[in-house]
Amino acid sequence: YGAQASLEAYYQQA
Amino acid sequence: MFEARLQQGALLKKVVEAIKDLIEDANFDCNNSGFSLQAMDSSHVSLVALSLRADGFEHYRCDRNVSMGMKLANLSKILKCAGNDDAITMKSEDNGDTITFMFESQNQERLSEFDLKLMDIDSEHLGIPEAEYDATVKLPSSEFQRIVKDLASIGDTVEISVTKDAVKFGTNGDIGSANVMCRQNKSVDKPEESTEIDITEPVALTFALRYLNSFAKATPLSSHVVLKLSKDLPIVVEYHIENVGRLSFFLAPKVEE
Repeated sequence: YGAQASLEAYYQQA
Repeated sequence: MFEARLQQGALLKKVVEAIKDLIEDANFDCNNSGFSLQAMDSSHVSLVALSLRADGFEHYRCDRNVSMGMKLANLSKILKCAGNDDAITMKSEDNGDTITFMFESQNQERLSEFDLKLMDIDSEHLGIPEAEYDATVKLPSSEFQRIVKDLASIGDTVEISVTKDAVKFGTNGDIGSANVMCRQNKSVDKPEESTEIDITEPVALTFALRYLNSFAKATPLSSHVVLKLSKDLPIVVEYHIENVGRLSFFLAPKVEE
């Protein structure tokens, strides 16, 4: 387990 | 102008101590409904969202929406000058370039004022939709703090898995592995020790322990922490500040490469 996802992968810019 | 008085000034001190190592600077947004902040850490892996309701303050006035940029390290320096039992009042004029912190001792014999210069900060705001989570776990905040600290001495990441009866925290590292299980326990005698699980679907996700340890610095704010998990979504780690608001942390999961 590996790669760290970033938050932008889940949430849109408001 | 903006003016807000918090009788329990220690709350503000605890909030800033909980987030200052995670985020360098942030805009504090004030409007009629309260005082809030949203900021990501520099690597954009985690996010802090603070919300203090206007009615949580003894006095709250905000004539127009203001956004006040502050460096957390500097704010921390100033708030460390407040006594733990002091009331704290924050004041700022419209279009002012400073915020004033006034500390009053309980017996009102000592009154001090500190001005902090405000900064222009470019902040990216993420829209976080209100979501139903697969699993919500409420456990004593001190227990959560202990688990993430203990596991970090073994490994870098933790798998959090929730079933209807228990939540499990597991890690692996060079020296071995570790697992901690907390069973559901709705203790009526000792509500401060209760662990409650609300689940629609079992879920297991992996997260970096470094961030969870950082979030656990908010432990002094609340007897319990709430973990919200859904498959393939960031975890929410939430500390409810009684009668005032909440401090939430969001952390993106580790994904298979």
